[in-house]
Amino acid sequence: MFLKSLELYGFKSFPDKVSLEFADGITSLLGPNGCGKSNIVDAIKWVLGEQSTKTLRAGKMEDVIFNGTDNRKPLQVAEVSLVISNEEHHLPLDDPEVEIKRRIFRTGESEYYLNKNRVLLKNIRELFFDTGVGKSAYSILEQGKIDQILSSKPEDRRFIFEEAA
Amino acid sequence: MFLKSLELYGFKSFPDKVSLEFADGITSLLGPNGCGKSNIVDAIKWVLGEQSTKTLRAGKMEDVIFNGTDNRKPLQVAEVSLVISNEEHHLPLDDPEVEIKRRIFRTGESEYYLNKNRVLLKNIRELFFDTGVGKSAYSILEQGKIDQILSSKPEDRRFIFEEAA
Amino acid sequence: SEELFIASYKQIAHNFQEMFRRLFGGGKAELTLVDPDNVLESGIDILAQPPGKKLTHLSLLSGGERSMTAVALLFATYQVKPSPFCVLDEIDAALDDRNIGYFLSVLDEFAMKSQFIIITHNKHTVMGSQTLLGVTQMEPGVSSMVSYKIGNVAGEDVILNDDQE
Amino acid sequence: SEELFIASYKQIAHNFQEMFRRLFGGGKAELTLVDPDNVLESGIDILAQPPGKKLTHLSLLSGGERSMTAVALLFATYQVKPSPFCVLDEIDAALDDRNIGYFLSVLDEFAMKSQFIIITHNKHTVMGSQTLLGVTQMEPGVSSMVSYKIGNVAGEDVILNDDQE
Ligand SMILES: Nc1ncnc2c1ncn2[C@@H]1O[C@H](COP(=O)(O)OP(=O)(O)OP(=O)(O)O)[C@@H](O)[C@H]1O
Ligand SMILES: Nc1ncnc2c1ncn2[C@@H]1O[C@H](COP(=O)(O)OP(=O)(O)OP(=O)(O)O)[C@@H](O)[C@H]1O
Ligand SMILES: [Mg+2]
Ligand SMILES: [Mg+2]
Repeated sequence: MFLKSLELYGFKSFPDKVSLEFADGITSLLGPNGCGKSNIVDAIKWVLGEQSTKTLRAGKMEDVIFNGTDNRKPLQVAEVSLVISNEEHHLPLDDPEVEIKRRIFRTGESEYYLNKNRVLLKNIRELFFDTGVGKSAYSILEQGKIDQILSSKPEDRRFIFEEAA
Repeated sequence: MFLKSLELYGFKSFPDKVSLEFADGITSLLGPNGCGKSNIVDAIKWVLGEQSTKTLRAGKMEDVIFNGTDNRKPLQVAEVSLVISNEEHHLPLDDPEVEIKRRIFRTGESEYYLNKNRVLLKNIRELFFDTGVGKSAYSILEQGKIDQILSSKPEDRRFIFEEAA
Repeated sequence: SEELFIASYKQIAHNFQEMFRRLFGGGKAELTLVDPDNVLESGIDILAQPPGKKLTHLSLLSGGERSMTAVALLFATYQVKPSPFCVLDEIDAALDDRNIGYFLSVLDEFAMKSQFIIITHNKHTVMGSQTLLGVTQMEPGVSSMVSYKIGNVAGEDVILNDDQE
Repeated sequence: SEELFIASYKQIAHNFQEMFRRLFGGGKAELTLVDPDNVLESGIDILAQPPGKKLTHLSLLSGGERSMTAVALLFATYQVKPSPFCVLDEIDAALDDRNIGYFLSVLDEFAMKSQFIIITHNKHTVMGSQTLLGVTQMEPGVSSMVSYKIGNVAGEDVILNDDQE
């Protein structure tokens, strides 16, 4: 077990706070088109420190904040929390459980928390450096990304090898 | 009814002569991965005069000739025949039925036939000019091509509009 | 020529709005020229708003929503310039069962005037077709046609090939 | 650094050959550097030979064969540098049911050491998972979690959500 739970609040299509629990082995995530499955993938990447708006399918970073529907006003803040089990000491910390949280405001300000303590983005990213986890190129394969491996440009595939090196 | 039947002989994964009959309305073409479905699409494009090897998923045009398996030698010729109903006079000919046939040899030579008469490639292509049929960009959507419409480059989608103009 | 392109572009844009509403059961979509002063080279932008959601750029929609939007554009183009036949290779890959249903109900109308050959792995698409054509490889690398029927096994519609009956 | 890249490249290349054989039930595949004298920038070519067929460039394979080859490369990389969790978004889109079966049997082994979260529309993939997580939008544009179970309706395994039981 590595990922324990994820909470989304105001992130993309999640204006209401939503939690999900992870389990060992293989978990299938399903639902109709457009219901938010890939948004959950984006949330995991984002809370782990992803900075590329393109890979988050956003124009600017504030685009990940819930922008309203016919019946709901846009929100001003998006936040995602991820609780990770550290019992196998994948992460260079003593705590058996680690919670990371990321928040962004429409003003563009961001906040990052590690076990309720405010930290910098680079602290979050460094935490995962050795595990290979934080590098989304490697352990998170977005919808359609398999085509990049298959891409007709041999240079495009280097990312797989570079991440593993 | 427009397409009546298709015959493949030596084309891609069809070393043995294979015929298929078309019907009105919606026809589903199915089978396991790698069994030859998209090759049939390539055959239809090819016999209608497609010259782009890239869109036929080939390096050079001779690559469409069956190139052998563990148990079979490569062949020296590929040919595809398409029989089309002309009862609605989509094509500028008097015949109620039109057969077009294209053949390629490993030497690189090509032959084209219209109702058993040898013709030039441009005769075949001109036949379909007004119907919009021969322009594969328009009435034949290859596997994965829907992504070109969705492509992040707005210029890439012009082909749909230009074909219809 | 410019007028010809603009005329067909406007017609497609009009059909596209209507076709999108039909496929999505509501919402709206529009086409815009990136560079209205340079019609012959301008890219074409697609903006889409699934029912109840906000108008966003195509790149922010889900995989299935993007496919449905592309299908709306394709059908909008077919309305301007119908082709006597169309071949669609795995156009339903990203669609959930419900969206395949909407796609098929629109396809039925087009299929009254044009022949459609659809390559698919999806049982719902197969069930929506009048004819089934099967391809297989009994000998590795050698394609052959196989006849499929829709049979009934334990009360469930299944696809059977010759030797399974 | 160059030695680090070459070391991991060689290990991945070795695993890739073996992983390809496992996923395809035979055949062979290899990786080659486009420019062996410029290791740090060279693209990487993929050659694959499904069982019984000829060794060809990736671009000549079918959609499903390409996906399986990419999966083989992905797993080959995971063997070199396992990640405690992996998120795969609709990696099975182009695969037929049989190939999904092979994919799942290999995934089972990896899932003993890593957590896998797979986004899918495919019932076979769902059946091969230990846990189901469901997402939906009861209110348009507002995502929420829904609990799915595998139930049995008329002797057939089906996926039911809360309100269907
Ligand atoms: N900031 C935002 N505010 C509100 N809605 C958003 C925001 N960003 C994205 N969305 C919506 O989220 C939806 C996309 O969700 P997502 O990509 O997760 O779908 P999905 O479940 O993966 O579907 P598919 O099966 O089609 O891939 C889109 O309809 C999009 O409009
Ligand atoms: N010239 C050739 N000679 C022999 N085999 C060929 C030739 N060209 C292509 N093939 C083979 O045809 C197969 C591809 O077939 P095709 O693309 O039609 O599959 P498909 O049925 O569309 O599968 P999918 O469902 O995976 O898209 C490949 O295995 C390829 O090696
Ligand atoms: Mg998605
Ligand atoms: Mg195919």
